[in-house]
Amino acid sequence: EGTTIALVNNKGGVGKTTTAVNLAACLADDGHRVLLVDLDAQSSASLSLGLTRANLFPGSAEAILDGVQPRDAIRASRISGLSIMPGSMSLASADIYLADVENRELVLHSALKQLRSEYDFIVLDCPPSLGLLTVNALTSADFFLVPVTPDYLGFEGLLNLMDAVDRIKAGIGKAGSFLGIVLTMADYRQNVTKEIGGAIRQKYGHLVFLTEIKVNVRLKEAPSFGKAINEYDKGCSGAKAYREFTKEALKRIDQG
Amino acid sequence: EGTTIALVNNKGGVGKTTTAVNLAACLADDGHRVLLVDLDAQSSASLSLGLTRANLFPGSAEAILDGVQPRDAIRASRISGLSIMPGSMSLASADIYLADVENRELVLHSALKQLRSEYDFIVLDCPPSLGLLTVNALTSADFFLVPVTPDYLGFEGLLNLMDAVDRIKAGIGKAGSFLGIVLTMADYRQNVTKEIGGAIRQKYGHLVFLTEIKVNVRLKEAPSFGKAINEYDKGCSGAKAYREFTKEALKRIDQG
Ligand SMILES: Nc1ncnc2c1ncn2[C@@H]1O[C@H](COP(=O)(O)OP(=O)(O)OP(=O)(O)O)[C@@H](O)[C@H]1O
Ligand SMILES: Nc1ncnc2c1ncn2[C@@H]1O[C@H](COP(=O)(O)OP(=O)(O)OP(=O)(O)O)[C@@H](O)[C@H]1O
Ligand SMILES: [Mg+2]
Ligand SMILES: [Mg+2]
Repeated sequence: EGTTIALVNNKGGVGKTTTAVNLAACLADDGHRVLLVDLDAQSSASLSLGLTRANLFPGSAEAILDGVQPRDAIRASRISGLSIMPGSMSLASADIYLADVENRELVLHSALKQLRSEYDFIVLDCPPSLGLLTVNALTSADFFLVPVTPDYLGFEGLLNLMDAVDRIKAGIGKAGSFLGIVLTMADYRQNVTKEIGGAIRQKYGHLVFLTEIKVNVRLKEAPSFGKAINEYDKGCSGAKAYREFTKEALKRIDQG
Repeated sequence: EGTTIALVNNKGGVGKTTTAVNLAACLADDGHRVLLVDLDAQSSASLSLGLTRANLFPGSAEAILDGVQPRDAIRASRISGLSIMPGSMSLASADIYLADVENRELVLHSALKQLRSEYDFIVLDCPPSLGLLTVNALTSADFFLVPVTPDYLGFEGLLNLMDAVDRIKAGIGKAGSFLGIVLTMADYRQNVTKEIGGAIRQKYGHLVFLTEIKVNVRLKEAPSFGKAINEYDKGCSGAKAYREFTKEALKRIDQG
């Protein structure tokens, strides 16, 4: 009940939002009750599913920082079975706001506690940072997923991230278990994808999902129509990849 | 003296680091004395210029947060005329650390003050957020530059950013002037580049640099060799684009 999965990587532009939105949509298409929580001030996940800027309040910032009832910060999406708790610019100063709050690493955990029984899955889209919002996502999640682009700066970011997550786990004593690494925007016309993709598999072995998300322009187009990829272009390679990916994620979750 | 240029965009993966590194390198190649300040916990800019993880301390975190003399946090790069103040993971908790500090928005400004006379240009690479490090970069900078990828989520991020910068300026009363928007990773084989690139030019007019940085795999490869693009492959389209871009930036700076 309420299996919570966080999409985490402080490296920017690696496909956290694209993966969160399409994982959530695929799970909803399979008949699960899903909540997508947008923890990014950019509101990328909310906009990708068709919410407009005028329709972002109250959202996750108000539920975590201002004491608004979490249920009041949730909206239906156009996809049946998928609800969203939108992100907004108020999240940009979460760290400053939470700095002096008691149990600042667990505010999201307590906001989501009452909701878990109403959903089968809760998917958390994180901002590209290791600040308190991401720390909160890690302590609320049962599992965390790391999307990575197979290029040099992406790989370096991964090494950073894994160290930092270990430190957070040691510090707070609570964090989801590592569901795995998913290679995104892989472009096998480029040597760098082969080389760095290979190096990541070499170093992290079975922790890397077998399913890769290859570069596919339809994934870049879908957000401007407010649609997940299954809705926008069910037959494209990006949609197939995210359906495969969701299957593999469920298998890994079952293996715990 | 010490003209300071900040690369700012809270959207991740839009080419902030790639632009900061290659702008700084082109300015140094032109004979200017340049300092590149890496304000990102990922240390992408530092690694892109060949620093190793073991060689990041003391860096910008120690100079801004721990009172280390700024001059002691600077190293030479392999490029003559270009020095670096490295980033490190200690920057990840800058917001929490600075939350209670007096004049927290001006700590970078005072750290850089003594250095300005030693450099012609200071280039600031920012993390993908609007937290205190980016606010500090905005208040220290004479000019700020916004790299944007011509896609839907990139464009939406830009609308967000421009609002936020106006608010920061109004709040603190001090921030660099807007040097412009540079389109990065433009791929004219994709409709989305034409469409969104056109929409950005339509909305922001002359604020958008004429020079565009097109997608070029050599730019993705160069960081793994610790080289700027001019050093890695002087004749490639990415190197030409960044030389053109630097010329246009200098022209825009002269026009103030
Ligand atoms: N497989 C893919 N093929 C092509 N484009 C993609 C793919 N995955 C994501 N994109 C595009 O790349 C850009 C970055 O992806 P996305 O915004 O999901 O990354 P992110 O990690 O969430 O970024 P941020 O760090 O800003 O939160 C977006 O414009 C997105 O549409
Ligand atoms: N014009 C280009 N063509 C191809 N690849 C590029 C180009 N510009 C940047 N890249 C690559 O895209 C990735 C993202 O670029 P970069 O790291 O510079 O963005 P950023 O905005 O600094 O990211 P972050 O938000 O994490 O700081 C890097 O792997 C980089 O090498
Ligand atoms: Mg995102
Ligand atoms: Mg960067």
